[in-house]
Amino acid sequence: LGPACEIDVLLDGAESRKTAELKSEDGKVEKHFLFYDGESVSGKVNITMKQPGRRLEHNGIRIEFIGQIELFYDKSNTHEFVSLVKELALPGELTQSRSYDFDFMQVEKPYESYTGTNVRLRYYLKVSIARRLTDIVKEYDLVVHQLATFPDVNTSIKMEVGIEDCLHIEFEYNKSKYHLKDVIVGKIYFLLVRIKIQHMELQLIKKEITGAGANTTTESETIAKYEIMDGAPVKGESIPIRLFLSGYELTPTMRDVNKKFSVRYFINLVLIDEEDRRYFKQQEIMLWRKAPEKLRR
Amino acid sequence: QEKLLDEALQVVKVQSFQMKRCLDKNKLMDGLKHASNMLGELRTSMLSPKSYYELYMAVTDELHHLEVFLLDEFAKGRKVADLYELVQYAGNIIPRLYLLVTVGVVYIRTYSQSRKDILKDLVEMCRGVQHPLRGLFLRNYLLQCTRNVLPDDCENTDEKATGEISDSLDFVLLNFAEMNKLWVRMQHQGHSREKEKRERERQELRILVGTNLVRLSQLDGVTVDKFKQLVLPGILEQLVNCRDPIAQEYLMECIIQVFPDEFHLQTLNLFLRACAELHQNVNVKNIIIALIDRLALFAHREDGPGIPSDIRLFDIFSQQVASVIQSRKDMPTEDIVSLQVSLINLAMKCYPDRVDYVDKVLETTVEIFGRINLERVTTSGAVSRELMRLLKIPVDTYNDILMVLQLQHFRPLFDYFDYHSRKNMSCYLLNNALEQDTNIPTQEQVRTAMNIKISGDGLEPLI
Amino acid sequence: VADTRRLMSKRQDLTDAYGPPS
Repeated sequence: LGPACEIDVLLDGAESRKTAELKSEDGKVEKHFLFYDGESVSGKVNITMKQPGRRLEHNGIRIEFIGQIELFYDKSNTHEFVSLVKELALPGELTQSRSYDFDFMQVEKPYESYTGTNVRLRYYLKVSIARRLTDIVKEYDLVVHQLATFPDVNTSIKMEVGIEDCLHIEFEYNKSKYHLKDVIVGKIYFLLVRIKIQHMELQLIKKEITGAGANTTTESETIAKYEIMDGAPVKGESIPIRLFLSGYELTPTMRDVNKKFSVRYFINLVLIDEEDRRYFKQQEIMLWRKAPEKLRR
Repeated sequence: QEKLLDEALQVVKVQSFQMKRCLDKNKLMDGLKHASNMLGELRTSMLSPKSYYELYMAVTDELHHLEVFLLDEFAKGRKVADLYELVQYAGNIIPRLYLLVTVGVVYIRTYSQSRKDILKDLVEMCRGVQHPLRGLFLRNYLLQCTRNVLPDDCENTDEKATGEISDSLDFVLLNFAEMNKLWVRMQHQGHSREKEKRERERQELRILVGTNLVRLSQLDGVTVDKFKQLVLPGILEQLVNCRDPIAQEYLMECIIQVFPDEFHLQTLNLFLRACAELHQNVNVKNIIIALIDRLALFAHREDGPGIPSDIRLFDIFSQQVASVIQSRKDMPTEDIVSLQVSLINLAMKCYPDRVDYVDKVLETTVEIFGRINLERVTTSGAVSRELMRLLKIPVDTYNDILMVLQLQHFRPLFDYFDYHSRKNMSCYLLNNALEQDTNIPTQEQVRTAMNIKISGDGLEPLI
Repeated sequence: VADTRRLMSKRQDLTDAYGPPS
């Protein structure tokens, strides 16, 4: 009764490798080892026999490095964009615990790991002991981050917007591309105010878009609500904005990942009047992940 | 209001207790969370200004513990990295800015090289609170917290400290401008039927705005020149342009009270020109009289330096008061005379030898009465009372009826009294002569005394 | 270190600043 053996994966350099958090499908936050594009993934697979003397017949032992995109609402629609295999053992019999080395050299990891509302992109190592009836399988998740460098061009966003005879504002954000620990610095200048404003806030909205064409699904999530003004301004008032992105759980912008999904971010400027009516202006921004200091050096 | 305030104070009590407990255990982040919850009570719209003030005092008292804790930690080298950034993560602006001010002041005390930048940042970031009541109290908190860290001349700071007196002036003048704006804006809140209630509430809050002027006056680096070129023009610009009588009246009086007389002497023209531009409903008379009286007292001080010889105090006041009267077509006549009373007092106290100054004031009064086609003043009226006051001053000061009668424009003013007042005034003159044993040596002088004429009546009302 | 300096803003016209709400 019970599994005949236990499978463990020990990565090379685990003591010095950083970990990163990623949400699992059920929303739990888990920590896994962090990898970047082009890094080799190597280590040992340890198979520990549960009972001494017990024999385990198998049809081969293999390890796979898989990168896949899963749609939660359509489990059959799983797409593997990276699939590498290493055979660890030919069909035979295990009578005692064994270790097998593996090395996936300079693996391409084109996308960042992501767990969202309707879609998940994950990388994992899958060790399979093939058997006649049921295989013994162990999956070992990894996290991949996609790094970018400072954009060559990073224009500010400056725009005048309004409702005729009612409310005119000029908003300005210092950049259009922000890294995940960046700061949104900006200002809102009031050109015309003929409504009773109660307060103003900046929202960070994440939109996850899955599917294509008529089957496109967009899930919006308000990641942040940040009050930037309390009370009613008059014409000529200039309200400063300083919003630290490090306070929020954000991912980089992901555009058309393997033609399966996108994750986009928007700044939503919202003015709320005294009758709770909302006036808003949404503006897309690009989020990117800056390489850690050590790597940059 | 009592119930609402009690509930809010209860929350403050609970959260502040939790805050202190966390700080005692060195759990700063948890402590800040409770501080933020406590500050959340200041987001209320339900409290009257009076109740809000009570809540504000309770909250800021507790916030002081946080400041002391942080100063202590920083002094021991246990600085929390990026605390200035961390407090800005708070989603609601009121708790965020109160925490930012608190932490900002700690940073200024600890990293004096950041003083200039942080002071500027704090006063600018407070723009986010545009609600008049909440904004006023927030900026008051800013002003109170920074009272001992503003750059000043002759201060004992280290070499790394940035910022100079001009930065302090910019800081306080900007804070003043924003607070005045919010205070003036209060008049537009709420229904028109509550106008009087709002005005009363605004009066209760005036000291919050005035404290900015007090702070300016406390800076050693505010010299006469800086006051003349930067401070007073900065204040008057806001004061004149706000066009609000409550603000103007209070602030003008505040300027007179908080700044030294030596400063006022050097900026009379500027100040008095501003008086001419004030709202019609402002009691300019009281403002000018307050200033004149103050300077007259200054001139009279035995241990004081007196009026500098290059400042022609009487000329300046005489001209500017005329200008003010000219610009304010609706000024009641009694107020005009009241101003002349002050001028004559100034002349008497500061230039006792200048009989021509006294006569000048009387002459101006005659001209004004002529311009407004005044024919007679009735005894029971305010104008008569003020005119009586005006004419009694030279009598009481010179104590010499003959000298009084030398004033060319003394007698023409009698023309305006009615019978009753002429009688009273004549009595007053004669009684003065009797009390002073005034000798009238010549026939001509007797005739002059007897012929204090108004349409042919001399001291005849008595006869 | 991210640049957190505020953006420059125009000085408010005093007539607007003290004017009644529109």
